[in-house]
Formats: sequence, C-alpha cells, structure tokens
Amino acid sequence: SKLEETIKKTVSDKPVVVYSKTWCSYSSEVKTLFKRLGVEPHVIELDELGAQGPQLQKVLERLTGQHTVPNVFIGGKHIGGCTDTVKLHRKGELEPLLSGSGAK
Amino acid sequence: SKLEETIKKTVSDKPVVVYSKTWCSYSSEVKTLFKRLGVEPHVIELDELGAQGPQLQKVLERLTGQHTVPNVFIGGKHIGGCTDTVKLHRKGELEPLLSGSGAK
Ligand SMILES: N[C@@H](CCC(=O)N[C@@H](CS)C(=O)NCC(=O)O)C(=O)O
Ligand SMILES: N[C@@H](CCC(=O)N[C@@H](CS)C(=O)NCC(=O)O)C(=O)O
Ligand code: FES
Repeated sequence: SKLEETIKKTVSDKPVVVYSKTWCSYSSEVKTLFKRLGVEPHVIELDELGAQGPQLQKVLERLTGQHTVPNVFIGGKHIGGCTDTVKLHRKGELEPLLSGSGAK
Repeated sequence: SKLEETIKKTVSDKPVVVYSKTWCSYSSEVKTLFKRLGVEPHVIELDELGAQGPQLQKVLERLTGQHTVPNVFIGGKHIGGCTDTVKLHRKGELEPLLSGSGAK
C-alpha cells in the first residue's frame, strides 16, 4: 500500500525514526534518550496527522507486529518501544547501533 | 458540582486512589508500584467511563491543577503523577504516607 511505501522509505532514509504521540510520556522519554545521546531522531507525531495517524498505526502494526507508541527504528531496523530501547542502552548495545546507522 | 463531590468522597473514603487510563504506561507503572508495595489502589479508568471520563478529568484539573494521568491521591491528599510518586518512593517518603493513610 501507499502508506507502507511511505513508512519503508522513511525508515530507510533516516537513521533514527520514532513514531510517537505528543502527549505520551513514554514517547517523550525515548525522544529525550536519543537527544541525550546527541542524536536528533526523525519524529512522526501520529496524533498530529488527522485521519492518517490511525491508518499509519495500522500499517505499522502490520509491518512490525506492534500497535503501541513509541515505535522506534534504527538504521531501517525495527527496535520496538521505549522499554526495548532503554534496555539496549543499559546493555551498551544502543550506541553501537546508532553509530552503525550513521546517526552519530 | 456533583462530580466534585464524587471525587472528594472517593479520595477521602479510599486510602489510595489512582485516576488512570488503561492504555497509558505511566498509569500502569504507578499502579504496579503500589501493588509491589502490597497496596491495592482504588483505580478509576477514565477511558472506560464514556463521556464522564473527560468531565472527571476537567474537575480533577480544577481541584488539583493537574490535567494529566495518572492522578494519585493518598489519605485524601493530592500527590501528583507517576514521576512524583516514584520520587517520593526513592526518598523513602512513600511508605510512611501509605502507612499513615491506613493503606498498609
Ligand atoms: N513497553 C512498551 C509499552 C508501549 C505502550 O503500551 N504504549 C502505550 C502508550 S504509553 C500505547 O500505545 N497504548 C495504546 C494501546 O495500548 O492501544 C514501550 O515501552 O514502548
Ligand atoms: N510527569 C507526569 C506526566 C504525566 C503525563 O504527561 N501524562 C500524559 C500521559 S503519559 C497525559 O496525561 N497526557 C495528556 C495531556 O498531556 O494532555 C507523571 O509522571 O504523571
Ligand atoms: S500515554 Fe502515558 S506513557 Fe504513554
């Protein structure tokens, strides 16, 4: 579908992509983590896109199996949500991923 | 107002009250924290009350200055959100509040 193509293009063009909701604290937490690591994620606020928001979320669920926000991609690879990203960071595995993706 | 009376009665009758949303991870986090401390909070899921949900949120905002979820009360006293509750716990001040409210 057209939306599927849009998502695939976005996550392959940008090193770090976060599908988010402006009022969600978990989305804010993961955005803040990237900024603290010196990375400017490409952020798509699903609640600011009108009808396209829920449609994008449905396609994200089809592509990743994840219907929740935040939905994080690094170097085109699906990472997961906030807890997944924080866990990678705690294990020291996030920064190598960011360097490998060209984000840092 | 009638809703104001309902909130005031709920927070004075129950030792620990959490106004929450079922799909919000911060609301889940604070509910889990209480359960881990052996306390069963009285939980009101604002997204399961139909039109009354947003109305209750407006009244909570008028009473507490806080429009966000989770909105936590202990022993009738407004505590704040998830980060406020976690901060109290880290400082060792949450459990004395819970004991004092008759929750533990
Ligand atoms: N462990 C996940 C939790 C994600 C989650 O539950 N997100 C919530 C918002 S904080 C959500 O999208 N809820 C919508 C739903 O459950 O339908 C993470 O860390 O990202
Ligand atoms: N620091 C606050 C954050 C509360 C917060 O921003 N809650 C969000 C959901 S996670 C909310 O209610 N957003 C609605 C809004 O901002 O209008 C806490 O720990 O509770
Ligand atoms: S909506 Fe509350 S943490 Fe996401």
